[in-house]
Amino acid sequence: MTRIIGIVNLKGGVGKTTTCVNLGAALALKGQKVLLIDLDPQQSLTSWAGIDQWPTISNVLSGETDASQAIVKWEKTGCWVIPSGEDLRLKENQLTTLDQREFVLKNKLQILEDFDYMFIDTSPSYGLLTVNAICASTEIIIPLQTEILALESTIPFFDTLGDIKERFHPRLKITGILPCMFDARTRLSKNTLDQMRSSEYLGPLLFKTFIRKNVRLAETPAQGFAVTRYSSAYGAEDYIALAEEVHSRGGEL
Amino acid sequence: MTRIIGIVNLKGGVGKTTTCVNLGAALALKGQKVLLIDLDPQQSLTSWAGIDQWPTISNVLSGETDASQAIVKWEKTGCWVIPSGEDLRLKENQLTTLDQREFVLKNKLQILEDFDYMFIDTSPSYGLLTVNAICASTEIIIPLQTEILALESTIPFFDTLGDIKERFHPRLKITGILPCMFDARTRLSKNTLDQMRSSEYLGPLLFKTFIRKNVRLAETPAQGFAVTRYSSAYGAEDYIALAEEVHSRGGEL
Ligand SMILES: Nc1ncnc2c1ncn2[C@@H]1O[C@H](COP(=O)(O)OP(=O)(O)OP(=O)(O)O)[C@@H](O)[C@H]1O
Ligand SMILES: Nc1ncnc2c1ncn2[C@@H]1O[C@H](COP(=O)(O)OP(=O)(O)OP(=O)(O)O)[C@@H](O)[C@H]1O
Ligand SMILES: [Mg+2]
Ligand SMILES: [Mg+2]
Repeated sequence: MTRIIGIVNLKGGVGKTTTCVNLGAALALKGQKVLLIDLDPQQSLTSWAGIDQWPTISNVLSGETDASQAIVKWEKTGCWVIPSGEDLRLKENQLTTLDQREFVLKNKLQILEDFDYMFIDTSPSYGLLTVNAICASTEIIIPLQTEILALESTIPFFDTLGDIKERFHPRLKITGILPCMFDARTRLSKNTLDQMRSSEYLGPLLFKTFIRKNVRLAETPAQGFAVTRYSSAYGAEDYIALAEEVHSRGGEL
Repeated sequence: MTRIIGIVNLKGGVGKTTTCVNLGAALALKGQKVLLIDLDPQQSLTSWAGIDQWPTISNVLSGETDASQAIVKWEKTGCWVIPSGEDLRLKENQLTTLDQREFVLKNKLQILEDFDYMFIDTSPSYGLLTVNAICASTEIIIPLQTEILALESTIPFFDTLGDIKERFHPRLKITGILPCMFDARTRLSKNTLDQMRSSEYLGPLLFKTFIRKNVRLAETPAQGFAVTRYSSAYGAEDYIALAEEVHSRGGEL
């Protein structure tokens, strides 16, 4: 049973792409077969993987090719990838006129049978692509930076999520909220994490694991690796711990 | 002659809102009359300012009220604000059917006469709201985090900008690219800044000033202040230096 996990947050720069790649790589290390789907027109994941080829997720969405033909191996992380393309924004506009337009991605992914996990990286904007990602997902992970501006954006975001769930995807589960970029040196980070934990709303949804700030996490994109390459880095430890937690929460949500 | 400056970058979390508020506050300290317009449905700037009132920029865009009626004073920063509203995303959809839909904001702002500066905070997504922000601006500032994933997103972003400029706003100027969240402790930050400076493309556009990482900048949103309240903080020094640079580059681009 493939777990399709959307990595979602409308706030920018909270660690969606970093989580998608490193959580994926950590699960691949555990022997899981992992597919990463880049649904962000910004293509952060795709350029991190050094992929510049056709077909891309745009071609899959428009039905020109099957999802299976757009899959490419990212050797350095042990994951497979369906890359984003330059014209993905255009594709989003073209989707708007289709029937069942929120479920195009879900339908296209159905022919893929042998992955244990699929992660969908999304852009920090609310549009048809992000709605497709959510509707295609069996569950979602919400990275959340331990800082004020990110925390304040959470309530409206949950309203939006609740809205999508109600209209299109009542069985959507939240695997968990993942505190990211936690800086043990600052009181701000600790206070924000405490606020999250004591929140009636967010508290119960938090993962036990939180991702600490670790410059290795910001460096590895330059070399095309996931941080799991450096097993002693905090970033690697944290994402490996998260992989354990995600794997054990499997399906029992 | 009002300078209308859009703060734009499709990459998330690079410091757009932080720059909008702190640069605005620094110019207000210099005696300039500054208006901050929150065009992000996420409402980061609006909640930072503690504003929860009607009318908002949504009402202005739909013509229900004048821009002048939506202005509220943010005492703690010395700036005026037109707040974002809960329904701004909806408003974006409604705009799509209008004639001259890229110029709605530009037209609505024309009745405002007595500001020296207007800053428009935008969301990290490419949509009609962001296009409106760009078309309403006389110039734009591009905050850019000194990290790989942000840098890699720059080239496609410049293509998009070039496209908008060509189709709708040939006289748009880039006031400058602003390196943000510079962390002097990491080699990554220094390398990325060097890369920006030696880039044929980005180098000439860079401000001399760059904004250093300073936890004060992340803390001040919680209290509703700009960092300029703490004149000895690095964050305040940097934004005051930026205000000097922006002010002296005025109009002569
Ligand atoms: N725990 C961490 N420690 C240090 N740097 C990090 C960490 N997590 C992410 N980063 C860095 O922070 C920046 C933002 O992260 P990332 O791009 O993953 O966020 P995002 O939510 O995908 O952004 P966007 O909204 O633009 O898609 C990147 O430069 C990334 O390398
Ligand atoms: N120089 C800095 N030092 C420390 N923290 C910073 C700095 N600049 C911004 N921050 C913090 O980083 C986070 C992201 O900044 P901000 O919200 O301004 O980015 P943004 O580009 O507006 O994000 P979005 O794309 O979601 O609108 C915030 O928590 C902010 O307080
Ligand atoms: Mg991303
Ligand atoms: Mg912002």
